[in-house]
Amino acid sequence: SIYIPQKLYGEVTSPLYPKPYPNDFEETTVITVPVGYRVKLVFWHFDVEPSEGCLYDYVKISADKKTLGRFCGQLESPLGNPPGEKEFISEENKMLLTFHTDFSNEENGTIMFYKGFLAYYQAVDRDECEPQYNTVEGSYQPRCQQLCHNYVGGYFCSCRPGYELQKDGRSCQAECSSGLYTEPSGYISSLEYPQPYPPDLRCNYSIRVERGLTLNLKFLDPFEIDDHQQVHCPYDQLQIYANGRNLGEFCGNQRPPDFDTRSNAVDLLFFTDESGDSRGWKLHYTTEIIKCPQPKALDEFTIIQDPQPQYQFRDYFIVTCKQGYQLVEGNQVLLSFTAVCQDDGTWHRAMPRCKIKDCGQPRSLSNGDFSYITTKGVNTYEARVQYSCHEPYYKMKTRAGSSESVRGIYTCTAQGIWKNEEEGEKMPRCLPVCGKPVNPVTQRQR
Amino acid sequence: IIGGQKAEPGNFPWQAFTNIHGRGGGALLGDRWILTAAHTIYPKDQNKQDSSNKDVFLGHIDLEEIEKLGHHPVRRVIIHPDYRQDEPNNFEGDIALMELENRVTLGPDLLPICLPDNETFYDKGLMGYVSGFGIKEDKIASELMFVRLPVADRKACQRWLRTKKSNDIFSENMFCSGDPTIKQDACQGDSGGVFAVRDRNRNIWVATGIVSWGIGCGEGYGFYTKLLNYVDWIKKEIGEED
Repeated sequence: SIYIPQKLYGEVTSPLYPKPYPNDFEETTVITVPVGYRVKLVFWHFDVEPSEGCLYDYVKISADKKTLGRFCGQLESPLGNPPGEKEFISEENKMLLTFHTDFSNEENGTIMFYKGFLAYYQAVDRDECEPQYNTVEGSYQPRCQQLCHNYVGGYFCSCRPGYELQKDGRSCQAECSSGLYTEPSGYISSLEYPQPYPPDLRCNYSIRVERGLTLNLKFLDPFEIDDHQQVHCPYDQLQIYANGRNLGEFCGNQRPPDFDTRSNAVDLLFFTDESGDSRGWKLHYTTEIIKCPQPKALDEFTIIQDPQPQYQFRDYFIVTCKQGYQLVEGNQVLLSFTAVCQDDGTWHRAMPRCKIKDCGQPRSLSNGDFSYITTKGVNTYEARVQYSCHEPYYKMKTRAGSSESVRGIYTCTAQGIWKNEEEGEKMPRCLPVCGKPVNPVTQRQR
Repeated sequence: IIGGQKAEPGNFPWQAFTNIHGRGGGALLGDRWILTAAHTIYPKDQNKQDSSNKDVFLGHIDLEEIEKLGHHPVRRVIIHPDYRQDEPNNFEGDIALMELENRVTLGPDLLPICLPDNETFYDKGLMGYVSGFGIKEDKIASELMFVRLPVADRKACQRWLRTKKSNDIFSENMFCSGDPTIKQDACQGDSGGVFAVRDRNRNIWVATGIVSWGIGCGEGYGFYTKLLNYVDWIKKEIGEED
């Protein structure tokens, strides 16, 4: 036997090809390609002494312990048994080509010269994923228990979701203890759904989405989990938790209600016992952004700026007060107010109130007094006081052209400051009046 | 005050009683300034430095009572730059201002006097009042006295000074008042007080002069610093409002 070095393609010829081959010759060429491939061989030239049953000279092709054919003659001739355009393919990665010649090539006394053959072979991928015939069991067996993936030169097995490939590289065992779902929406089901789920399961499916989103669960039909008429879920159970809060334990044929979990983290625990043929469950989960309650003013002086029809996570609103009022939170006066919608659907600050501005007690006037035009003692927005000087000794200083009607009148403004229309915040001044004795000198006797 | 009479409460509420280098007078301007004669602070014949004690009293016609009311501390003194302490016959610029430490509270017995704004206040014959705690006849006063005097003719005053062979300067910044034939005059201790005129049109009293100098008391004319010529200086020093 001649062992051709392992390669992906090559050629095999008869000795001395294309010169006539010698007599009395037998040689077996062993063609090998890499594991994972098969040998495919075709004859490009074939010129071997034809004979009945190819008894004299012949080329024999065998592979996988089987003879694929014995050939002689010429490719276009009907004499003998030429291979024609036939492709010879092995199952494994080896093929044997045997060339046999007898002691002479004489025909009717004439010596005939035959050129022999030229064959090309190549390695072709072996689809290992094709079911293999098991001779023991007498049937075709799949290469992998669940999923087989062929590639050039090889293959590998994998398992469906919820299953784990075992060490043998072909069998799958249920593994559903740490399923994690993070997409905004998706489907989750028991193993094999809608086929019966396997026994002895300890499945945990976790859905985790971004903060500020809430998960909605909707179970689909069919919904079948082993149950009992009198006892609640003694065999198999589906438990649902949202942020650690138990939403319930479910079994039977009645699918659970739709859930708005108000949570961005949901866990589904599915336990099955050693038997049963229920078809399991499937749900569709979606997310929507968390919403906050519509803000409401606590009094008629509060203004919510640019109110929105709806507020959701990260939205905010600003509150101001009507003129003459100020924001108050508890006992504290605020310069501004903003509240933000949090990821749990609550506002990060409670609505404040608007309290009327208080200017405080009017400042006392040196050499003068003030009296209330509006309610005495009330110093809130729009209250008014009238300052006056201790006449006749003092007189209020006025600027040229000032109006008598507003002189000395101060109003509590929206800014919380006492102000005069003309003088602004400036306090009035009482200036001495000169030359006006209360009791001027008079003389009687002339 | 020679030939005068006692004042009644509220007659001259601007009157100040000073005791700096002896008794003197003054007048309240606004609620924080005392107008007086410069020579009451820097006397001519004594060559004294500015006294550290400037006692100023306000608000009563009785000397004892005015002192009981307490003195008003002086924050600062402003002497007119034209005043010459070292020239005994020259009372030019005999005007000074004293700023009180604290504003006073006005009332019926304490009110300021106004300043003049035109020359009519110096028309010959216009009557005015001079008040003070100064010598009366031959006794020192213990109550506020006053006398009513006419503005005199300048030429008559000049003639009179010539008869007295006086070297005293009678400038345009002064006026004279009184009558040599009538024993009515201001006297020592009245200096610094004001010659007050009633403006009937506006019903206000106006200080037109400061008691400044004379020759003797009650024997001729009295000479006064003409305030109209110093109003701008006063306003500059104490501010328009005060």
